[in-house]
Amino acid sequence: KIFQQQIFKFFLDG
Amino acid sequence: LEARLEQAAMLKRVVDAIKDLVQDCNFDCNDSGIALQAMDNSHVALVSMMLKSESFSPFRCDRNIALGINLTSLTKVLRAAQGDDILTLKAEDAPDVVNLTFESPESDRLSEYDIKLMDIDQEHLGIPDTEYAATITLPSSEFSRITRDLSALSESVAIECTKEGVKFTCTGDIGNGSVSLRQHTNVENDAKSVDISLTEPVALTFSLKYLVNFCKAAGLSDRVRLCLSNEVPLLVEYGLSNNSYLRFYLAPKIGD
Repeated sequence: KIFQQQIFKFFLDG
Repeated sequence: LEARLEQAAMLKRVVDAIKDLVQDCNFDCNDSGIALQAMDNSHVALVSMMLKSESFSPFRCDRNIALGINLTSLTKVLRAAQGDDILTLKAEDAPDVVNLTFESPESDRLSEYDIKLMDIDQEHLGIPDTEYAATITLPSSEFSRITRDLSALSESVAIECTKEGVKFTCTGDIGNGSVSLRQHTNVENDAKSVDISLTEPVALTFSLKYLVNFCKAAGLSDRVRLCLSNEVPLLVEYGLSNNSYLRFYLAPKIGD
């Protein structure tokens, strides 16, 4: 789940 | 704000489709329409709704306002509306409440409700415009069926898109299963076609629990669009009339 959260963070932060 | 929807069913369905993912949300109103963006509690899924001003008639929003609404409360009130009622949303400047009226098109029945607003401190999510490696457009009922069938076997689904088509695969305790779809044009009913556009092959794994949840929006649109690129969240989009939309994003599961 931490990986998934990180993928989202990278996606949203560009 | 004053926004009149010809059919209450649209808002009922939108709220019904997102209320299990997100609870307290700001409905951001400006002259282009009403928008909502919220992450689910686990921060692996995101809901993005845009109801364009053209979806309402009339639509008036003199000043930008954020209506902080608890979706459980909104669901309770929307339950009082019939699908074909005319729904009007109203809010003052710096409002304490949002006002909803439901008018029956056939009788003189008019019901009116106020929902108390909440202060929701929500960070702005900058969702980037993304060029996806694979875009699949298919009947929303077909996508619902695939997610439902595979979720009986497993918690996760692998989605693999190549020039041959798209394959949904799952592995579970009782066995495994897969559904493959090829690009296909239905000449009699275009809504039943499967369109695949691919710039490079993609293979990603997702939690079925979330996908099943997204499929609650299937009643809003005959078609659903899946957009995938390696290592970015999947986009599941249900298009609504007048360029309005309901989008869901889901982060892929990654192994070691």
